[in-house]
Amino acid sequence: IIPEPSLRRLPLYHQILELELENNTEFISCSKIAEMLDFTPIQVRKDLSYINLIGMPKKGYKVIELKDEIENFLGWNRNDEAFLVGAGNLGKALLSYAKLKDKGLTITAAFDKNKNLAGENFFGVTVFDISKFQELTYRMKIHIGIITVPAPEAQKVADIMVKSGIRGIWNFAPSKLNVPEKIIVQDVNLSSYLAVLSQKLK
Amino acid sequence: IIPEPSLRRLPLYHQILELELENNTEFISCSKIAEMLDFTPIQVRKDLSYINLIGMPKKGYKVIELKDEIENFLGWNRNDEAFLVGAGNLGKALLSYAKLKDKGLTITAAFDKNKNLAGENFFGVTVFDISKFQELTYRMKIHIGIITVPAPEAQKVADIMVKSGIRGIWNFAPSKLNVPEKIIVQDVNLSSYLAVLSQKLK
Ligand SMILES: NC(=O)c1ccc[n+]([C@@H]2O[C@H](COP(=O)([O-])OP(=O)(O)OC[C@H]3O[C@@H](n4cnc5c(N)ncnc54)[C@H](O)[C@@H]3O)[C@@H](O)[C@H]2O)c1
Ligand SMILES: NC(=O)c1ccc[n+]([C@@H]2O[C@H](COP(=O)([O-])OP(=O)(O)OC[C@H]3O[C@@H](n4cnc5c(N)ncnc54)[C@H](O)[C@@H]3O)[C@@H](O)[C@H]2O)c1
Repeated sequence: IIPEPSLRRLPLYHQILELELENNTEFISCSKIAEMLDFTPIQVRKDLSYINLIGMPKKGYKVIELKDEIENFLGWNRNDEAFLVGAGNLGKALLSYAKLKDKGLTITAAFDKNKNLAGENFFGVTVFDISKFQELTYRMKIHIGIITVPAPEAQKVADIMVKSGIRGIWNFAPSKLNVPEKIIVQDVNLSSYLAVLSQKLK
Repeated sequence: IIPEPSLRRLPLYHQILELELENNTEFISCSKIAEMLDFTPIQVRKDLSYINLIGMPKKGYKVIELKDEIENFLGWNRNDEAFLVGAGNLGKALLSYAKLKDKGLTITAAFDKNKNLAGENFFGVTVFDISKFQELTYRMKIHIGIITVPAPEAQKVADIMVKSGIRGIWNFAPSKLNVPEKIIVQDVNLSSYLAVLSQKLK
């Protein structure tokens, strides 16, 4: 089973491979990837050992094959559907983010408690009243929920999601959610990035 | 010097302390913090050892003191100013994010190459034409730049920032930036979060 830190680096390797593909590079070695990302070759080699592909001695990996294998591994060529709750500033930015589809996630519908937003369409996604969440989640068999509501509302929304059969929650609100053990929660915390940036600038 | 993984956890501890403060809790132990975040008490104790505060035996830390010390440590009570480049969907969401100020970062101005945006004001922040970036950065002694332009434009914007004296870049574009060694770059990569979430849901 791949450790989380290695897993988080795979999209970065993918990014490098996309660049190399644009430059028509045919083969790439772990050392080259490491150099471009400021990682050690040992780290890269270890991370890529979880990918089902063997490199050529001296040459390294075929760029297009490694890129495809990472996409397979990460499930970027399958299509998960998600419902987003909180069609505010951050929610709308996420709806606009076309690249999510390339990463295997399609936001199929958005929900909000603001009655003025119900019926609106942002970037091709319709906003429904939050009261419709459970019924639509069930009907469309949605397993992933995205939370982009203010922190004091996040737990309430998480409860609705859990009750509706959502299995994985991507949480952008700065609030620790309380959910049953089998529900996966992925928190996005901008403060952590900012803390590291500030500290390095001191 | 505090290791980066410990540094990234400090804002999470801060979040817990804010909750406890709202509940009028006076003291908190490492075990309690650990339990609330699903960390080990050893980890929490190690992370907090970098903070300049001593807990009481049995009781633990005084909640308000630990919260203040973490804020001091992270520089959240000082105020760094940043210029944002790319007043599009994600850029505007960041401009709307009032909580950045609590974390010590104020976005003082935004810049864009779209002539229709010059002179606009979003959430109290004025958008200037990108041609004004260097002059204003110099005049206002800005050290931090935020990049929220499309990936193909990111390097171009980073070059302008470096030339203008920016020392730290918060990069939201999915592109690896090439900058001089002494310039700090903090990348935000949503794909990494998504990869972990998808993998855990398999
Ligand atoms: N704006 C950013 O760049 C940014 C960055 C990082 C984190 N965040 C976090 O993301 C969240 C959203 O931020 P924002 O700036 O988009 O806020 P916002 O106020 O613009 O949007 C919140 C939306 O959620 C809706 N909402 C509130 N309670 C609801 C509920 N119970 N059910 C359904 N909908 C509900 C509101 O009607 C509103 O449309 C916040 O938790 C914020 O801390 C935002
Ligand atoms: N929208 C999201 O939720 C989201 C999430 C993650 C990452 N991102 C990344 O953030 C970036 C912005 O995404 P977006 O959805 O806001 O795009 P967008 O197209 O809405 O906004 C980009 C803005 O940058 C401006 N711009 C482009 N080139 C410029 C240049 N050279 N100088 C100055 N301004 C320039 C454009 O005029 C536009 O206003 C992209 O790299 C995207 O991959 C976005």
